[in-house]
Amino acid sequence: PTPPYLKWAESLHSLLDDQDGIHLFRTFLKQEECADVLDFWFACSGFRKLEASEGNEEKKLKLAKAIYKKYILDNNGIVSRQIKPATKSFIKDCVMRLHIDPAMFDQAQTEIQAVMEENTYPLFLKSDVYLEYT
Amino acid sequence: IDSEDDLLQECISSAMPKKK
Repeated sequence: PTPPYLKWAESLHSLLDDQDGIHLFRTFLKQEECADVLDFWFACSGFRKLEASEGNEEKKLKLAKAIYKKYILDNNGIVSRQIKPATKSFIKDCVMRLHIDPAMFDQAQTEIQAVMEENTYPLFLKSDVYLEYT
Repeated sequence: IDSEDDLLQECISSAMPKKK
């Protein structure tokens, strides 16, 4: 069978679908001081999952606010800098109006994913962290 | 603030794939 680390090189999706792959990618991103990008990506997925479940509206709102505060609010943050102003305004508007929507972070997640695909993921595959592991 | 962080952490973990 194909070793997992070769699968990780196939696509970002294959990498993010494997616990060890995520761990190694995170180690690399930490070195580059941009691990928040990966955390944000997973936070968006987790939020969508929670949103799809019944009840617990208070928790959903609290979580949406927490994601907004940690990753979007500070314009100098590594995640915030890579999300389009219109996307940020949309999220801010949702939070301010307490209008919590399961898809409210989808566009931001797509933008962050594009950054990873074009930038950090190819760099990771050429990095010492990955090459030493293989 | 701690509970907000815990909530975020829990959310991030929930989205990660389980060990195969």
